[in-house]
Amino acid sequence: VEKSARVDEAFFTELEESLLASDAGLKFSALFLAGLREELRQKKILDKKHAAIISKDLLKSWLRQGSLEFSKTKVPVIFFIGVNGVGKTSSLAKLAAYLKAKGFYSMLGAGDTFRAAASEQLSFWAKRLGLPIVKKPQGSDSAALVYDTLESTLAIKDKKSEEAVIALIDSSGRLQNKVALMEELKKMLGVAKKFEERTEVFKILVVDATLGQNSFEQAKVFHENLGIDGIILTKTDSSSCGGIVFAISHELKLPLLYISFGESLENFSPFDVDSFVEALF
Amino acid sequence: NLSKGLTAVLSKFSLKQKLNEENIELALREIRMALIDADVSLFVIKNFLAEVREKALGKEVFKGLTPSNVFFKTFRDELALLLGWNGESSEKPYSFQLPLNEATSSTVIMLCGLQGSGKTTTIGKLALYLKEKRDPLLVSLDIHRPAAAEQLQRLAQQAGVAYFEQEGERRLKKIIKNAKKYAKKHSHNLILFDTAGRTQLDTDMLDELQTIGDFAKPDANILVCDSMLGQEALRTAETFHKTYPVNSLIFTKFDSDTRGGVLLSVKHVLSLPVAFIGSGEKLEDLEAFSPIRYADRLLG
Ligand SMILES: Nc1nc2c(ncn2[C@@H]2O[C@H](COP(=O)(O)OP(=O)(O)OP(=O)(O)O)[C@@H](O)[C@H]2O)c(=O)[nH]1
Ligand SMILES: Nc1nc2c(ncn2[C@@H]2O[C@H](COP(=O)(O)OP(=O)(O)OP(=O)(O)O)[C@@H](O)[C@H]2O)c(=O)[nH]1
Ligand SMILES: [Mg+2]
Ligand SMILES: [Mg+2]
Repeated sequence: VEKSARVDEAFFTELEESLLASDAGLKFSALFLAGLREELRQKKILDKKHAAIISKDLLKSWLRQGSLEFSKTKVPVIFFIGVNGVGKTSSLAKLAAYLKAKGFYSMLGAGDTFRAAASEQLSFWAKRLGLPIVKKPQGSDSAALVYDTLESTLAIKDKKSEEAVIALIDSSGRLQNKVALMEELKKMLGVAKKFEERTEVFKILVVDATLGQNSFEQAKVFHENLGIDGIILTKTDSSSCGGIVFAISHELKLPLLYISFGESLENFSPFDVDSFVEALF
Repeated sequence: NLSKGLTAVLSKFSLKQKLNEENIELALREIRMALIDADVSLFVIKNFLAEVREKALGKEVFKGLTPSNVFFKTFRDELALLLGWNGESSEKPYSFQLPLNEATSSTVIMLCGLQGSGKTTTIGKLALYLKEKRDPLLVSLDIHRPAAAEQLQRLAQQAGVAYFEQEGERRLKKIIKNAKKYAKKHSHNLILFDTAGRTQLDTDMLDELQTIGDFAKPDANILVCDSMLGQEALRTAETFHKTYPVNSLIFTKFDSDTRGGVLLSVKHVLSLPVAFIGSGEKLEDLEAFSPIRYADRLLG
């Protein structure tokens, strides 16, 4: 192989730089480069072109895309969780729209009873989508909101027993280092447990692609505390990044469920590993 | 954290009397890792390490100290000075100067930034903070986000300040013009304009921001940034600054456990003051920026 086309240290340095620039983080980048070196050695790859293809494939293999498996007998209940401003309320609306197209009838729960105009924001989407919503005045108990939402959801299910009914519950933004807020969320989930004979709870963590290393900490702490079933990555239209999902997916083994790439309802689709990795490079 | 990392790599140098090429390289590598972990921009890290290397070479290690704590102190002090520390132990945090428009003897402030950065909440905080000195009027120029106006109105109520009711008007220039008229009529000598979140890649929305700036002619345009932002933050801030000049910065959600490297990157490269730090969700959670405290936090 001609020298200029050969894999050299510069190839790895540049790859590390682009991984770090995409917020993949030091630990994941180091792990990945070590894995790549081994892969190239085993496959006896000497040229850059071929190595670039191998590295993309390796990155794709380290990401896990997934989908929520709904049981045939229980009503799915999805909680939207995450730190402040990442896109929980918007993602809930988008998932409701997406599921509506798939024949699901959603009951919305305005679980953010803390922030100014949080219920109003979700109500707008409920109205736009023609879906029912349960809400309470600002300052109400969020656990009581969960209770009312599930009660109403099951009442709807009783009326429409043939239809696929699902509950989508919003929660207020909370930083994972705030113990009292984590306790509040556990209380909300605890109330949901009261309905576990007829419902099945899923917890989705919403991650903002513009944020840096703290997203990994968010995923780690929320997962340790509550058990996260999957990730929605938002705001990928705002930057070329979101590389933090490599660490979240690989180290914490959390599946990437959906991706949000804009502020309209249609800017939302199941997470596709191939197009995500291609867009990164 | 960095001081532990430095102690580890520099432990074998504890008996040397000067910082030399060898121990400096080891220390710089530790620092680079700590700064990347803290989301400081790669571009800023490169330049910063080059400057520190020069400052550190030849520094004396006096009795009772180890190279690692001399290095740590050199580095932390260099960082704090860069961020506006006056070098004295009795540090006075930067205090926000409310600009006064001499012609109108009032002030117009506008907030801009990415989606979800905390602009609307921060306007509520600013209103609460400034209502001692001024009579603020809160105006929403966010005609995009559902319930944005309701959110600002609710915050105005909480802060006990006036809110400009725009009754469904969706033309931005109209809202701005009417708000200014209203403010003059009702002696509000401070107008706080909230704008919609926008991305640095959306040219239509950047045009909207430029139009708002040109028409509202704010005495201060404040860029609001989430303190957890990653590597793309610097380019984002530069784009906002190019679209309509930013006068100062506010970093929100500093009550998170992020080390907040974005502050160093954006403040240093744009060379702008940090007006405030957002330290919580309540309207009282607005703090002054302290370079020395931030430097300590950044280095963990
Ligand atoms: N560009 C872009 N903006 C988004 C995306 N998802 C959400 N947003 C915007 O981000 C902002 C915050 O969205 P919300 O849905 O209110 O976020 P949240 O997590 O519910 O916020 P809190 O409830 O206050 O914690 C809004 O302006 C949304 O329109 C996305 O994929 N791309
Ligand atoms: N913990 C914490 N939360 C904050 C802080 N500042 C704002 N928030 C929260 O961040 C979320 C987003 O705040 P908003 O004020 O709606 O953000 P925004 O920039 O106006 O959002 P858009 O208008 O959609 O672009 C809300 O949940 C706020 O309560 C802060 O300093 N600390
Ligand atoms: Mg929300
Ligand atoms: Mg807002």
